[in-house]
Amino acid sequence: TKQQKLDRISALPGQPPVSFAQFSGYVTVNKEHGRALFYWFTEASSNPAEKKPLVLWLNGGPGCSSVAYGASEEIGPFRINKTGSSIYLNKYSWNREANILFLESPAGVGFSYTNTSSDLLDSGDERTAQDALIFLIRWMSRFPQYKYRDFYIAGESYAGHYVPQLAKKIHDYNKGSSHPIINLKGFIVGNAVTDNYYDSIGTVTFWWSHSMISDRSYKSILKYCSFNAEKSSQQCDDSMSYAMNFEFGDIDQYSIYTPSCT
Amino acid sequence: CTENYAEKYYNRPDVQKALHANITGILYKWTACSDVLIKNWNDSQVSMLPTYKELIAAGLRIWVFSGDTDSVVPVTATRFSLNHLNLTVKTRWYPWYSGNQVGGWTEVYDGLTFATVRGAGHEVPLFQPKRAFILFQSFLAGKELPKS
Repeated sequence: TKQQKLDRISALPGQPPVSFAQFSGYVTVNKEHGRALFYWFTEASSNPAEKKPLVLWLNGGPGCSSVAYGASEEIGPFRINKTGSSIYLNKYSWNREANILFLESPAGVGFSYTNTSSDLLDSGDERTAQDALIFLIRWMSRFPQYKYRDFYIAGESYAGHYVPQLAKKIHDYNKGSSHPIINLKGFIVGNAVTDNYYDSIGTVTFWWSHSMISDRSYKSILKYCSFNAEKSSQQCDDSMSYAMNFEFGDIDQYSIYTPSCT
Repeated sequence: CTENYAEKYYNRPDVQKALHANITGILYKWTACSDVLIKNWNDSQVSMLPTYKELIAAGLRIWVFSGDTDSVVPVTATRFSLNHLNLTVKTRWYPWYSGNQVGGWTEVYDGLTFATVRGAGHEVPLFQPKRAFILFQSFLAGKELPKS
């Protein structure tokens, strides 16, 4: 389509030569509010790309599903160098096996925007999933060669919500079609936010079993934190913040054995 | 500190132009996360387990993995949650391999595959790119993770 050609990236500044095509741009998901989501699409580097599946990658937050994470330091074809002056190839890029679509979502994250500022104050799971479904339907119109292609969703962290919620929306949307254009086959999530209660119990257990907190903190957190109440008690907050502020130390909680960023 | 590299790169006008981003052309402070959204998040599903049950019943291929050095959404959190799906074990717990090293551990249930990635933090492909890639290849192929 014409817009597909306009979205074609000739080359990114400081990029090494590559064999695969890449595209980026905006898809409007709500005209009245002026909400548009930014995507970056890197086709498969192995041939035949037209036989490879389509994978949508979402990061978490909520509010951090930007191209800073998945695209730039995890599964994308490029990594950014220290000074931000150039990018270099990622040997284990997932676009070796699939056509990877990165989405900055919801509006307000990264380059994705809304012309209605109140949208930034009432975002949530439901509208994020709905906008993502609309994005996909309209993106497929722009890239019709990907209609009916095996499609998977992948993500991590709070995308443990985004991914299954979008999968459910697609599943429900497809019920109205005998030959759905979004050919959803499955999803994969990592370190995924799954269940508030069990996640919390498991998190505190990890902190104790990995000797990050004292027995005393462990016992008082389990005593005062109910984990399924809307609002946590003051004693629970006190126990949690003591453990995190006075017992963890200056570690990178996202990777407890590697140096923290000073 | 890799996140800082992105803050530098994506705020460059030439990069935004090449990406067809920020089409308004105003000086744009691109950030990796939106604090406004995080602080004002409106609705959040308390548990995804009912959604998992529905999508397992719909026959989707579902994989859940966990980097085992993350303490923010740690492997024990995921195991406690998945445990409450009460799934039937199809392939019992075993170490999967990447090269001649244990890449992690995995157990295959009816409807869902769980796998850990050894030595990886929250962003698994950042800390263990090769193991993450093997995980992804196995997922796409619909095959169990390599046993050697």
